[in-house]
Amino acid sequence: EKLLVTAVTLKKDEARVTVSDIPDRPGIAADLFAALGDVSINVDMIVQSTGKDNLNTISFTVLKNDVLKAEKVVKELLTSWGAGGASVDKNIAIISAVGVGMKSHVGIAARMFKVLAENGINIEMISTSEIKISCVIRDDKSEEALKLIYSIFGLENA
Amino acid sequence: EKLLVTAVTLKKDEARVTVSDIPDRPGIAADLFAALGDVSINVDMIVQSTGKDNLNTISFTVLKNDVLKAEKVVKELLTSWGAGGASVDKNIAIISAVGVGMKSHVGIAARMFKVLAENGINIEMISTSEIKISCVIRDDKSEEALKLIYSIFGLENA
Ligand SMILES: C[C@@H](O)[C@H](N)C(=O)O
Ligand SMILES: C[C@@H](O)[C@H](N)C(=O)O
Repeated sequence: EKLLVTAVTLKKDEARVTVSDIPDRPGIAADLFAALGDVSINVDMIVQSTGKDNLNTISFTVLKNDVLKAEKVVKELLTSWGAGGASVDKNIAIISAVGVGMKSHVGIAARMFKVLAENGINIEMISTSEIKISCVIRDDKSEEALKLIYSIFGLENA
Repeated sequence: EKLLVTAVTLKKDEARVTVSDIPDRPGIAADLFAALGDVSINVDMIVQSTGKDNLNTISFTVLKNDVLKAEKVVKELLTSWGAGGASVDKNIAIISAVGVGMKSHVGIAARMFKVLAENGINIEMISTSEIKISCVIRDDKSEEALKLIYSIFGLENA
């Protein structure tokens, strides 16, 4: 069955912000992204897994240039919520496989994750849609990851 | 600034599987999705936030009909890794806002999260790409959520 990956993209200008141990109740995500939007911080990936003990964690990426601004926004919110912590990591890159009709994208995900694993590249965050699988990895692994993923999907390194 | 949401989609046939406290080292995600692919389980959302203390959690969705098969795969992996736990939740729905050129999707995310919050609908998982923002919510809130999100983006309820 043909794996239909049509492009691989690499973003090296993004940084990760994680807001942890925040209340897992309606309004928290809304407050956070409204506050970021209010100061014109744009966000690329947003990832939130299921909460536990009424707490949750939201990780998102912003341009490296917006990290200080984002941290300020997050700190003010944590104070107003009276809960949670924040961490930031600028040394990341986002590598994505883009495909059309990736109905069988579990196969594409498995192959992408496998080639990274075989080369010792840890997958720090994952976010998917039907047409895209995105992974956050260390930025110093980004060029290697790009070449590896191009090669397993038979694409020419642009 | 025009918010370009062109469609709202609701999936009611998906269930959540969470694999928690697994080693945050290369190969884990690859093993998991290769094993699911090997028994032809297709996966819709995959969400993984940043790990802590060398452990991480991966949540993903599969068709409700595939939950038992997915649980079996996951249990075998947890045994082989000697680590981690799993949980499953069939009472979810996935609501998504789809847009073209959502470069300013922080504004779209904020509005979508806000209308859910105002109506007491908790956001359990979040995954985004440039063209789509997907949220996992309780399935008994799904029809209400669909109507609300249609209305804030000025779309007709199909
Ligand atoms: C954690 C956050 O997503 C919360 N569950 C909310 O709905 O806003
Ligand atoms: C947790 C899992 O994603 C792991 N970090 C891996 O690279 O496989």
